[in-house]
Amino acid sequence: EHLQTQHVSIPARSRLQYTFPPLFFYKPHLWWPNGMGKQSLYNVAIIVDVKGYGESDSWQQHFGFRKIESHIDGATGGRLFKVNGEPIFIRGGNWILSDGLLRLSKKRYSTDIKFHADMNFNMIRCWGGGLTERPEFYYYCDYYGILVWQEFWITGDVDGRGDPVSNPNGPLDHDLFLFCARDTVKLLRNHPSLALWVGGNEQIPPGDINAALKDYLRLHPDFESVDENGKPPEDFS
Amino acid sequence: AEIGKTPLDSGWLAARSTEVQFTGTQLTTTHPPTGPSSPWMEALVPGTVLATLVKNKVVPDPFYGLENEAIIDIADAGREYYTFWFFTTFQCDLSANQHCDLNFRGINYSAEVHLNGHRMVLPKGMFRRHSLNVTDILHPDRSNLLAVLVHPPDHPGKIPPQGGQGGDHEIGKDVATQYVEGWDWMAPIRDRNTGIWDEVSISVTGPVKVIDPHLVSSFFDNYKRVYLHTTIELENKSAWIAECSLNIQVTTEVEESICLV
Repeated sequence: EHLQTQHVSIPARSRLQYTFPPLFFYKPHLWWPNGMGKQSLYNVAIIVDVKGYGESDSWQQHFGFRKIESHIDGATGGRLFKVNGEPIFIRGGNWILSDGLLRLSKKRYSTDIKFHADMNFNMIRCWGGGLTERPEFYYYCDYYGILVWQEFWITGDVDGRGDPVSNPNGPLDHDLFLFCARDTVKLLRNHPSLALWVGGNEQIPPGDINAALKDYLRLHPDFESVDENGKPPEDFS
Repeated sequence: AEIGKTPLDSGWLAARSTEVQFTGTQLTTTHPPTGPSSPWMEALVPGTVLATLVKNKVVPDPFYGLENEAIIDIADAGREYYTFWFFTTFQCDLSANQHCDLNFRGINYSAEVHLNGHRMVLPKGMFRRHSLNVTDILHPDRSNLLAVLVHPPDHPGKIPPQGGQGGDHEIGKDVATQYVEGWDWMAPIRDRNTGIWDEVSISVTGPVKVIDPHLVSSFFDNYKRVYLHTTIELENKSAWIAECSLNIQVTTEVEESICLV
């Protein structure tokens, strides 16, 4: 069930996007945040063989089955989270980066993130004035069960506040900002610890950037529609 | 060459651009640096220019005492002062129908790449990956010479005497990390984190390359029925139609060294 081979022809010097038929799992081990259960991780491997050549490329990644939902609570104004249908009380740590000279070692990530887990935290918030963290950071958050609240590169203090007002329209090159945002999402999107993207710190990004980010990150309509038996649509793939 | 990724994280040298008399073409053909002798020094890659200067004790460690005050700020020194060359060599002996990409996972803020005398420009932006197809310019059977000229952010800004949140806010005009002009918790970073700050690698593939797979799960019947949805991009670099067999496999380790497929 968890092994599948498909055949695809790719025209010369071209790119295409391909979606595998969905793989079915019955009661897989779920990934849970720190304190709620195990951080079950599966290894997903993709290998492409080319006729007449052999193995051409491969890719693999740890993957955790989890469903994260959140919404703003009308009564308190706070954001409430559920993981795999269960409400979770968020105990979070704020994070800028592990080293101001960007010597971002795996050992340091492992130690720092384990320390957050040992403190009984279940979330790290990556502040918009710092980095979008690296895959190695996310790997250890996956491993230790730390949810990640990841902000993009907007802060109220540098984009929109002060006297005179600082950069009210955000960065000069909005297309560049959005290109970087798309590329960063592609880099990090498969990590089970990735819980929430936020436009910036204490500030809503400029209108066009905010609208584009919301559009990029909206749930694909196919994932909102299920039939009366709870099955995905026929043409899901 | 073996299919897969090889990080380029050792053997790097660096030098201030104003102290290097050769062009990128010369550095990667006739006049490569021979070792860590002035103006060249051992470099930290990934890392920032300041990390390399600290490593070589050219400047003190800014995070001890008030040592940051002893390091000249880019606003006073000028962008050229923190514009650095980085240089390394690597081997990659491709066989027929193999392809090689040179990958940068993060450069702050823009760069020129020179490889064996060929120049390529990396556009601005701290949070973007760059992937360059270098198949046709690699040297078989001998070292490839790689030099990268890294420019600081376009708007490094000035630090007001009273400090403050994000200095004079100029850094916010770029797509880069903003804490580097100083904050209520942090002194200004003198080079604004200029450098090759994330992984550099080469990746060798056959005719077809896998790009940015996307994994999504959907849940039904109270988490009993679960589907894994996988989308990938595939690039055929060859001049002929590639008939591909795509294999996806999901495993979990049930005991040490025993995997369930």
